[in-house]
Amino acid sequence: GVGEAGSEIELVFRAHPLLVEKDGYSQTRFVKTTANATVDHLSKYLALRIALEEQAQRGGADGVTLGEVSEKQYTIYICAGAAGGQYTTLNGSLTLELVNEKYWKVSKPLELYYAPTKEQ
Amino acid sequence: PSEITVTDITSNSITVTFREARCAEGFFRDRGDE
Repeated sequence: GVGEAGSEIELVFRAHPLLVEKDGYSQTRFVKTTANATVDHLSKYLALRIALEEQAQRGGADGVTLGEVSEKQYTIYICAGAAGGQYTTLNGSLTLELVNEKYWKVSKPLELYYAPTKEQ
Repeated sequence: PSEITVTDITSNSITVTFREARCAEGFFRDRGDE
């Protein structure tokens, strides 16, 4: 049930269509986690996952170190609203349960988008 | 790996686990006509 600490959230996770090059990490990811996970957790997970995939593509040699992974940040967006097509940046402290309740509100897996955080 | 555990210090050091699959079929629950 919603609100339980151990309840699960299902996510469909895609690269931001406007901010990420097509030849980048464009695969759709189907992810499950617990409702208490935050957007910051998700960003960190993505950095690790992409770094591991890049490392595997290079054959495991001279891959990315964990230190480098933690430096690489991703911003998470949701495409919500009546008209659609509007991407809202999600605050890192929001739990996925809150994102679900505040922006998604439908009984479907939560659809989120990611793009590398722009350096200031 | 299809499962990664993450601890985030900005989220009260809560540790959560993420599981990822290549497709939704058999992984996501079937919501039918809910």
